[in-house]
Amino acid sequence: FQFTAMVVGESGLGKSTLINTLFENKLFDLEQRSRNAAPPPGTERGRTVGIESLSSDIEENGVKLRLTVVDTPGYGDFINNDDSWKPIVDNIEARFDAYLEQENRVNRAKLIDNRIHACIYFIQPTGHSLKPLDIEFMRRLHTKVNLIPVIAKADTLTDDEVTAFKRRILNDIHHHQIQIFQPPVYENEDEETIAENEEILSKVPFAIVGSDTVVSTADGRHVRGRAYPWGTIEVDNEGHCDFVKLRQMLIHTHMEELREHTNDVLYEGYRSEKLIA
Amino acid sequence: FQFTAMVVGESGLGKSTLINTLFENKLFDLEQRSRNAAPPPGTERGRTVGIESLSSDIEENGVKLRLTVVDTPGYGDFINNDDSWKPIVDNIEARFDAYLEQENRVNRAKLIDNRIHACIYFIQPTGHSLKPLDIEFMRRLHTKVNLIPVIAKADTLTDDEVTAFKRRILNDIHHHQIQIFQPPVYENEDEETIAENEEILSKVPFAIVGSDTVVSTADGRHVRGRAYPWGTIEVDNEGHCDFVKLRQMLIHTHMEELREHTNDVLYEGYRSEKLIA
Ligand SMILES: Nc1nc2c(ncn2[C@@H]2O[C@H](COP(=O)(O)OP(=O)(O)O)[C@@H](O)[C@H]2O)c(=O)[nH]1
Ligand SMILES: Nc1nc2c(ncn2[C@@H]2O[C@H](COP(=O)(O)OP(=O)(O)O)[C@@H](O)[C@H]2O)c(=O)[nH]1
Repeated sequence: FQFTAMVVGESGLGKSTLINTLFENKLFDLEQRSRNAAPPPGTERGRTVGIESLSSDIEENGVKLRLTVVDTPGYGDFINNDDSWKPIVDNIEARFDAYLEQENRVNRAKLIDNRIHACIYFIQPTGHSLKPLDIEFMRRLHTKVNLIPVIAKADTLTDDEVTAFKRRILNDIHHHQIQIFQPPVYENEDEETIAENEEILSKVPFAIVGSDTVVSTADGRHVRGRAYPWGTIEVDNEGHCDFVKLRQMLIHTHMEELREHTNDVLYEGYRSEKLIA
Repeated sequence: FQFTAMVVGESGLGKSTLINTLFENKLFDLEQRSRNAAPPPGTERGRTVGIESLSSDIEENGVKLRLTVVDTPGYGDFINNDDSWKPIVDNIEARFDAYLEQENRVNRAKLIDNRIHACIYFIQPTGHSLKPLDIEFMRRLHTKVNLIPVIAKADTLTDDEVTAFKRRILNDIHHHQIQIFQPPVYENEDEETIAENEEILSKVPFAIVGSDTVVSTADGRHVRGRAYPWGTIEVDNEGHCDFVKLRQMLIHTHMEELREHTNDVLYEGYRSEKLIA
């Protein structure tokens, strides 16, 4: 059983930290990465956006899962980011092509699914509204992948600022007719599931904080979080951020939905476009 | 007595908030600005960088001062920021030209000095290193203005992250041979002044937090700061950020130095370059 998530956002917004936090193991060895992330001054990373993937076998609720995370180093990091969405769209389409090719084979008993099932897009916590780069990226990708926008480093915003910022982001998304992944609410489900889905839906876009280090709180508990002179933020505390809701949606409640929507809507859309062309 | 400071940085890094914090009055009426800052979705701000200045008479230590702050809305906010430094360099040079023109007049008794005496440059708190846009800007401006780089929204970094980030920023600045404003330390000054200057110097680049709202701390004090569920950051608390040091340098200890260096070195350099050309 295979699930592939892509993370996109400018460098320094906490992407690798979030991956480690979501999957509770050091998928990204941050020591290794921070050596890569800050190349010696003066070395110019080529002006291109990279595509790097890491896989790991995890077990959630007794289900064995092969999880792959695709990182996109360099996105949005240059002075001129005119086509930084392009390598990402090309990669997503190449994965569709690979799947299409498998489907067309005689022996198609065992298809390997390397398609991207979710794209977590990191929004800089400016407190204002979406940047032109964000809007351009989402408009290019929303018909090809399940877009899950998140507010990165949400511990830099107070509760009021988060509420206002979420409202403005949703306004922008609505105005530009961008389709983001919305957990579907089915009528025939039991009350409890409907309530759970609505609770998750009400938090979109998720305001997230990531941490892969254990810190101690004022009252002596050991938690995953960030320790400042003025207080300790707890990643798994729903009063502090929406991390728990993001993980719940991604891994427990809507992973199946994400895979189905990728297969039945996004991939099918791509396939019929390609066959007509 | 005239002092003009320019603020440069991407939108959402806290520039207007810092100005209000530095000068303790609402130089920027944030209500008004946040109406401007988030134009209705879909209105494209022309792709240009604006130059807006606001003046106000303030009194510091019994000295009356005409303070002007120049904001640069739009800097770094586009998908392609190739020449976003250019309108800023042009503005600084136009101010030199205006001063030169006054100097060449017959009656030069009363020169009005609209030159930029300090440029506060806001660095995004990525925790990694300077971005290509930062390096390009600083290289273009360090011979024309006193550059004072600051780490914006430093409450998003833990103490260890601030220390590591400052070190990497200074490495980058050194590697690209960028001249930032360093408070000079004179031999002939008294022990106390030398110690004070060295203390300020040790904090560069300043890690700052801004706030123009009063919040209450856990122990009931009313302070300028930011209140989160996990604790309250106090702007004027030197254990929380370097804001106090920045203000001390800018307004109390080195304002004269900034004016003199602008006049004797930067302006003279420009003037001789222009006369030779
Ligand atoms: N304030 C804050 N800092 C974070 C958060 N997540 C990561 N960081 C820090 O931000 C810096 C960059 O994180 P990193 O994961 O390398 O970002 P990436 O370049 O997007 O992969 C590191 O110093 C992290 O410790 C967060 O949620 N809040
Ligand atoms: N965490 C944090 N937020 C800040 C700080 N200063 C300002 N803000 C918030 O960041 C948002 C943008 O600030 P603003 O001053 O408008 O930024 P500007 O666009 O650079 O002028 C607002 O919601 C501010 O309340 C700071 O030092 N730390």
